[in-house]
Amino acid sequence: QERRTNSFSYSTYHTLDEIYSWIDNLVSEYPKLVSKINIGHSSEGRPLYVLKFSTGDNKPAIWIDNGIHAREWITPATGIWTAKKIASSYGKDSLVTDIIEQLDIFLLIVTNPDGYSYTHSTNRMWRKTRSINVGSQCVGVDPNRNWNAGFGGPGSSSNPCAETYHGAYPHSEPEIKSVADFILDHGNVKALLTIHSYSQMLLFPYGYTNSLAPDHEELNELAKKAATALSSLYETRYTYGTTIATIYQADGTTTDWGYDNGIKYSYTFELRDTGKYGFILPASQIIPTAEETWLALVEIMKHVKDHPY
Amino acid sequence: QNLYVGDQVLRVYARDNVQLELLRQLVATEHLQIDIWRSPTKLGLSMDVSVPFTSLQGAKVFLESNNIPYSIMIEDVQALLDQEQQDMKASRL
Repeated sequence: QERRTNSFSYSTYHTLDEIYSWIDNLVSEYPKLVSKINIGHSSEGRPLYVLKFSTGDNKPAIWIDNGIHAREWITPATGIWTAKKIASSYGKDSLVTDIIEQLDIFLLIVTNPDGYSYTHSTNRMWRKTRSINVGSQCVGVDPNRNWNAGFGGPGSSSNPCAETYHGAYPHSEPEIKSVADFILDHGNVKALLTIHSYSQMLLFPYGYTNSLAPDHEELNELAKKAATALSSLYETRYTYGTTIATIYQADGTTTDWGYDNGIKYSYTFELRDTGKYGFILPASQIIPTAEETWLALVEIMKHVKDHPY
Repeated sequence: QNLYVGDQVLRVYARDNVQLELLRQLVATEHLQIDIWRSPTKLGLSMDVSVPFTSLQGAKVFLESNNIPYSIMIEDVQALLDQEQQDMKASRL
């Protein structure tokens, strides 16, 4: 058991229990800034814990989630490092302090805890949730095809055995419903950042249609700035653009749902790819990945702070 | 525990729309049990597919007979997973 966040190893991958224990430690070390909110449960009953970074007063908020695809281990690892960075920078780094004094930050480190747990116990390459599909032997839904935005379109699959199965209906997955309900109930989320791996891309709406978002130009400019900031540290090359134009048509995704529900700054990160390991990114790359991603996150958070709407 | 002994991950490049369509056919062939790790359908971007050991020959024959370039990204997925487990154990110690 690692009882203090300072002695926690940020350069290795951790189980769900270790991550949840670490969350408690972070909250106890920064009680005036960080709190833990249980926003719901997974289909197998695991809690969904969100870290809230706030100085009080229910300010406009930035949402960040990691680990929606179970096998993308680098994303919760990056989320842990990011949480510590936010907490330890407040009051020391003027930009981070300014951001937190004007905006709350919600950080979900493991969006798909059932899947994540399954990757540690049974199948390292599992991607989906672990919900039962009535009438099928195949388990799980792709949680990034389950959102109510272009749900069920050709950029997803109706086959429960497929990796991109969209589920029986929008928000059928309790993990997705919990997040969607939380964000809608909050009512003042201004940015939604969802962290994936491993294509080195920064994507924004839309994925389900070729139509450009009304805020396309601003989103594109900000993506360019964020990708440039990210690359400045280790020269990691990022491409950016709309999901549909940059990679493929994808229906029912987080960012499209966010944008369609009034959250202008909706982005998907695809973290680094060494070109050699795919999802099995060596643990030695966790901290460099988190460090470079942080620069892009800060660029976006600063823009959100400076452009209220 | 799922075992991936001998499974490989191939990085495949589609040069034109015809090859892209052939790739879609390949991954849609259910009995090959190909798992798409990264699936850009845009020309010029690579696609990473995890291929079970038993389907390797069929998949490679398909790619080579259609002149679709590919490289082996991961030689043996299980070896890499074993290494990852060892690294995690060592880190805990």
